[in-house]
Amino acid sequence: KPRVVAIANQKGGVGKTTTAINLATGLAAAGKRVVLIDLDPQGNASTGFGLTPEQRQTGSYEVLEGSAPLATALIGTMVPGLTIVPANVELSGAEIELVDLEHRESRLARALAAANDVDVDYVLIDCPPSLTLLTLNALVAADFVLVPLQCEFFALEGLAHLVRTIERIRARFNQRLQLEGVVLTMYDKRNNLCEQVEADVRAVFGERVYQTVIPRNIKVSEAPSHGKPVILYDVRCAGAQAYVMLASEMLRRFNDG
Amino acid sequence: KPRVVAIANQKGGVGKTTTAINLATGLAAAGKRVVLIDLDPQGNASTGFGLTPEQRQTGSYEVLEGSAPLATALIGTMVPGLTIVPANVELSGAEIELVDLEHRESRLARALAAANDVDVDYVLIDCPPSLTLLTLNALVAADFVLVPLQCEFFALEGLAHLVRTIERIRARFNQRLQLEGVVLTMYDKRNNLCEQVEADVRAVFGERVYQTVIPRNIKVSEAPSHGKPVILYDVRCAGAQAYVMLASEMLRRFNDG
Ligand SMILES: Nc1ncnc2c1ncn2[C@@H]1O[C@H](COP(=O)(O)OP(=O)(O)OP(=O)(O)O)[C@@H](O)[C@H]1O
Ligand SMILES: Nc1ncnc2c1ncn2[C@@H]1O[C@H](COP(=O)(O)OP(=O)(O)OP(=O)(O)O)[C@@H](O)[C@H]1O
Ligand SMILES: [Mg+2]
Ligand SMILES: [Mg+2]
Repeated sequence: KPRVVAIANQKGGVGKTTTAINLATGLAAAGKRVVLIDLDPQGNASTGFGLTPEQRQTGSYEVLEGSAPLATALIGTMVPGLTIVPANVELSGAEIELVDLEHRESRLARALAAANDVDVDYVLIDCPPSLTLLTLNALVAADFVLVPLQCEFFALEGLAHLVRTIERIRARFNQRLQLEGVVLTMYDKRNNLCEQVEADVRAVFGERVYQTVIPRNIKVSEAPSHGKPVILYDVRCAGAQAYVMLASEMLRRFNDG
Repeated sequence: KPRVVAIANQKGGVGKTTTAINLATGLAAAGKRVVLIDLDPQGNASTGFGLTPEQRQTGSYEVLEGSAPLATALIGTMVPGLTIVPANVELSGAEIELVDLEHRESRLARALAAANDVDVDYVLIDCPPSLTLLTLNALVAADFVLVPLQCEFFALEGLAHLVRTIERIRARFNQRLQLEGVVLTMYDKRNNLCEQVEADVRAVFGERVYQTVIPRNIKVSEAPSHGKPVILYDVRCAGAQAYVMLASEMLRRFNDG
């Protein structure tokens, strides 16, 4: 049974997709079999692997509404061991359409439970911003939540909100859900706001904050326009190296040598 | 009748709230009477004016569900001429609660139409990320959409998606809705991705792209932790000056000396 990790934060633009793409790639590079589910109607994770509109015909929308079993929605990527369930534009209608369906919050959990034929080590879910029904589906399906956190004031303010939400979901829908970790993203040493936010977060969340910190690095924001994870676009850059380290740190925390 | 401007972009973290706070302040500083509606459950716009939890008891949630007329939800700010309808945590439940209500997409439009006692020049609406029912309410209530755009690849990709959404909403719900403008945010001269994105956007959207470009500026991201718009936190900094210019450019575009 794979470990299911939702990469979530209702605050926008904090590095969820960038973390999902590059952590998935780092885990696959370490020899793990990984599925990445793109649950954001923007489809940024799908774009980050250069998927064409034709390759996105069957995706997370079809999996949620039940017309496609998970295995039929998987697409290979240029990274050995990493397959992706893409997002297409249909998904933006899902917010409103899903509400009237049965088991509206556990459609993804049920699709994953039914996918006995998908034998992988990790399932990562890239969540959209806002606590929408799509994000709720991810949190109900997940065992763990990884929270990318930009070192900014608004992002820090949202963290308490997210922790409360995780607790509510654990109580009502998914007893096994836990906050696995917080990873600091777009860290800029020249900006002393980053140091302040880091100190605050480590004081409150202690060991749950990853030692690996992702630096702000131009190559990271260039990679998606080339349809590649930064680990493939420029493996030597600081951003890529940080994501390689993040993947090994996650494996250590899971005792998954 | 006030001009109603939704500040919207489903892409997260592009500067919607920062633009809403500082454009509202700039318009008020130019002598206009302004209401800012915080429609994001994160309540970042409310935080940006230092509002306490007590001050947010009645806010946009109560306006949407109909228990409070707009005028009773207005709170004064430290900026003369600028009042705000705050957001509280109740709002994050609104996504799902609103769906079963009558006129679910036009609750805000109806509240604004009924507010004859609110005599102002501009109503700005800070939208959450994702195209949720809250964002839909803002777009149905608005005359104009101002789109903050971060000069990054994922943000540019989302713009076409947003334009299609505006067209769909104009056709089905709100004939007067138009894309008033695009404003480039967090522009970093050292990052040539910014120049490429700017060239692409100006080629496609022409005059609709504001001449004023908002630079990336540390003071802008520090201001919210002091509960003040950057125009009050440090009026001489590049970010504050850019927002002052943005307000005057908007007034010129509206022929509103
Ligand atoms: N370490 C980094 N250095 C530089 N740029 C980065 C870094 N991480 C992310 N970015 C850029 O910042 C922007 C926001 O990141 P990303 O889209 O991954 O965030 P997100 O949380 O997924 O956003 P959304 O809330 O819209 O889903 C993107 O343009 C991305 O390329
Ligand atoms: N010009 C700027 N220079 C530096 N930092 C900025 C600038 N504009 C915004 N920021 C910072 O970038 C982050 C994202 O901006 P903001 O929260 O306004 O975006 P948003 O689109 O409202 O996000 P969301 O999608 O979560 O609502 C914030 O931490 C903000 O302080
Ligand atoms: Mg994303
Ligand atoms: Mg915002």
